[in-house]
Amino acid sequence: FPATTSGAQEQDTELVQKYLENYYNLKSDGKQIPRQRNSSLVAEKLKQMQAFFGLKVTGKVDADTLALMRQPRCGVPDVAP
Amino acid sequence: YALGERTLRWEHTHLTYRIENYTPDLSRADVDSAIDRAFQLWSNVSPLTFTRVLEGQADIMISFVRGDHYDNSPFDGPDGILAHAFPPGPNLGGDAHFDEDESWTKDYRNYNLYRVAAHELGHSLGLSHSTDIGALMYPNYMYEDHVQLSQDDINAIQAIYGPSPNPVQPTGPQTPQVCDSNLVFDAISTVRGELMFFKDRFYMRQNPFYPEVELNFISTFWPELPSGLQAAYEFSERDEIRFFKGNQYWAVQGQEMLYGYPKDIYQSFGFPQTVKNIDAAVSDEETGKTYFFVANKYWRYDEYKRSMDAGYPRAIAADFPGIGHKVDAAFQKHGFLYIVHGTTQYQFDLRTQRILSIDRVNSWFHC
Repeated sequence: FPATTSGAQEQDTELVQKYLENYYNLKSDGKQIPRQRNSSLVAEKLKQMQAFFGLKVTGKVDADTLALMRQPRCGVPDVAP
Repeated sequence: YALGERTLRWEHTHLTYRIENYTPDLSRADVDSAIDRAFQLWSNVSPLTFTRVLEGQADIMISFVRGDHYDNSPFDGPDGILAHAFPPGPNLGGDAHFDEDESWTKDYRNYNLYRVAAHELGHSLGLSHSTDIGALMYPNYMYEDHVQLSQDDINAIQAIYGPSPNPVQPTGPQTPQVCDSNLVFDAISTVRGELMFFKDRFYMRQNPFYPEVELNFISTFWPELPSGLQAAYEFSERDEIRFFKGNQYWAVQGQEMLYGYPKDIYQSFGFPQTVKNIDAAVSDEETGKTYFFVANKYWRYDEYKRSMDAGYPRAIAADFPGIGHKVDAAFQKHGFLYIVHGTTQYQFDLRTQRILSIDRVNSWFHC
């Protein structure tokens, strides 16, 4: 994969954070999740999301996970609140 | 589908709905029709009935809103979140909101209101999201020309409200499971080096760089192709893939549908009118000869001369010994022909006319 620019990386991080907050009950204190190392909570939520969509469950943000997060969708969370 | 212990449901089965306002993207009649048909999908498979009211409070209130619309779930402008709906209950319960910042359509363009409404009304009735990609309750938007409930959707609504009062219980399409040992494919073709397997409205894609088999709608790549393809082959010299159904065929280059299709197989390839459909097709990269399998015979077509070779059709059993009399799918990979009948795949050497190995066709998926 081509290296992404830091701007694109930041957009991706924001996308992941918003997605997990909206659909996987990720609680946020308004700060961005760390770019370099994912917290265990974020990894856990990512694993839930990847399992739900039949992706490879890694707990990490890979190209497939990002592509799926970018797809238009229903606003109802995928996990029960 | 998933139902929790706390799944909310309507206590009565005769429900009312009201369309509070309209999107300017469509005529009022088109919005009414989309919402009405979306309700019908669910009433056809359950004891639920839906009556439209023109004023006052209804069980399910439907509106087009944008941005923050004061329900603690703001919309986000174009794309992203398209709509949301609340589970059964009083006040906001059951209500469905559509993001007015989307452009709503009644066709294949983004976003088809009927498709989205059918999904949202599932939530209005108490359904959660499904992990089944073929289900209407799958959370991501996917366009299909024929909106329908899958068996998973039907199972979900009937688990909450019971079966339909109709003496003949409705059924829906099942989503294929890649490792189902009984899975029989409609067609298989290489697509720019990758193998793609076609079944009903789905494709399955095996890419050596990814460990997982990708299962998705054919319409994701080629929205104009019909479901239930019967044959497909790649003519790599021209970077073209041709898909067959009945006596018609379509041609694509990558994701682009080529202009002027569908065409009929009689004028393009010279089939006699007695041929109503093609069971399987594969093109030999080395020779540019394409093999068309029809019932117990096969034709050979020269891609360079653009004509059928003389002396065909011939019996499959005569030139492909051991294969049997019928071919369901065929493709070429690593220089060999792979001929599929039912769930069995024969690796075949065209030069020696011998079977080299026999395996299950979904062995490609490392099941």
